[in-house]
Amino acid sequence: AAKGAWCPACGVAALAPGTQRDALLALAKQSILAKLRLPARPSVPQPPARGALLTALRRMRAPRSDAAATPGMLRDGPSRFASLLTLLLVLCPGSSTPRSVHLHFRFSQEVAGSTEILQATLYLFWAAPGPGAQPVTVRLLQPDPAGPNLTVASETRLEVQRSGWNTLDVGAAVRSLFGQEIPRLTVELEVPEDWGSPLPSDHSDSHWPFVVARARARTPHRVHRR
Amino acid sequence: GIDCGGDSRMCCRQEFFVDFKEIGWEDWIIQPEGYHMNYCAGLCPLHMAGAPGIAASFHTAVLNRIKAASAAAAVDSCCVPTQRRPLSLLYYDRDSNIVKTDIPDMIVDSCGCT
Repeated sequence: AAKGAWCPACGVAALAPGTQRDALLALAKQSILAKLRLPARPSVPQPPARGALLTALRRMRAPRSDAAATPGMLRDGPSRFASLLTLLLVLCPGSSTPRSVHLHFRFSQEVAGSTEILQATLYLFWAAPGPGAQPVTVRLLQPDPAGPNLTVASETRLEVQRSGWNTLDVGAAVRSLFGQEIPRLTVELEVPEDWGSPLPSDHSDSHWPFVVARARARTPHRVHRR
Repeated sequence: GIDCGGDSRMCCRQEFFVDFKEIGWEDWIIQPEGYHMNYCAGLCPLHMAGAPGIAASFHTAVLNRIKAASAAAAVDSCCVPTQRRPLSLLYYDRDSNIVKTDIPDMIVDSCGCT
């Protein structure tokens, strides 16, 4: 604390025990919110279905097989960065047609405003209805600067051989979002005619798509003088 | 470092645990169940300045004698954290996304005199 001002510990020590505890609890809340750069505690969340959450956490920890994977993406080794965040974004389903659906993944303002994305991966589960390769298209959409519509930022065609999880690197798309007012990633999935909806019908199904992102707190530029 | 206890008035670490259930935060903080907001409290008489931290040796003993004798050069010595570690949090943000982050220097492991 500044010269002559009470430091938290000294100030608290002078209080009566009951008041002291309340003061320390208030200090703990303020300290955590400040470090998380949150103006207030988030309102009561709507957590995803338990099955979907457990599956997502398991997928996050498993080493990924595709080329874009980095070994142990979420291994908790010593972090080279000052403050590393891992985000698991839950899906907000958007509009859909018999063959396609829009998926929305929204970043909170606090995260978008104070971090830089190191990596972001979209996890999709395909339940192929029959044998043989099935063509599937995944489009990353971005707001059209000239109007309210969305434009295609990138399009990826996949050949789904059998049911299972696939991952797609969406890091560049997410980074471009962080400069916008509403940082929301929109993905369009299109499947063959006879597949029906690309999403599980039951919301508690554990195969809902999700996004995992790793970000680094944007710390002010520090100059180290020797 | 020393943990506060009994009637010790010297610089020590005071343990303080905040149970997130007690403050109604268990609905948005998934892990951990609480926060060890330990803090440093107690007196730092002049001859304890810099302790612990300087190896207990002949030099320390001589240095303390000199400091205790030269009360005129009284300098404030404060009881401050000397070892801290991160607080790992897993929580829901306001869009119900799950965030895992490590906040550096949040848990005080030991205290000492400046």
